[in-house]
Amino acid sequence: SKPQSMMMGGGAGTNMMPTAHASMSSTGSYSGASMMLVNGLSANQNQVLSLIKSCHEPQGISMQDLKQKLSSMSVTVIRQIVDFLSNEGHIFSTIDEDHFRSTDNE
Amino acid sequence: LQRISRNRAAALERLAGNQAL
Repeated sequence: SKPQSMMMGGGAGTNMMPTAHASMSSTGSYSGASMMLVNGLSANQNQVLSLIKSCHEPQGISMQDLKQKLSSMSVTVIRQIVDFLSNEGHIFSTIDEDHFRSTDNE
Repeated sequence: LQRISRNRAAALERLAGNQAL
């Protein structure tokens, strides 16, 4: 008939403190990394541009090729980057709106 | 081919314009 809390407090040898394992995984990356610009272009834009430059076919690289090679990027992101690069004049569309070549090769 | 050369010329103009900016 003793009050319960008395029991808890009085328990000798019972270690009630949870032992917390803080796993401090430091990845070393910080959110600002993706905003670094190399000659005015973000890492993603540079990646897409270098892929377009690497294709030396007359009709250039297709959207399909870009999607396959940039599996980590969504189609909308790739399309946005291609539109931006085309506006900047780095690339242009060739036989249709899904094939692109870089202005500075050839 | 005409379309390609036309688009290429327009892109080069844009590129030159942007670099001038």
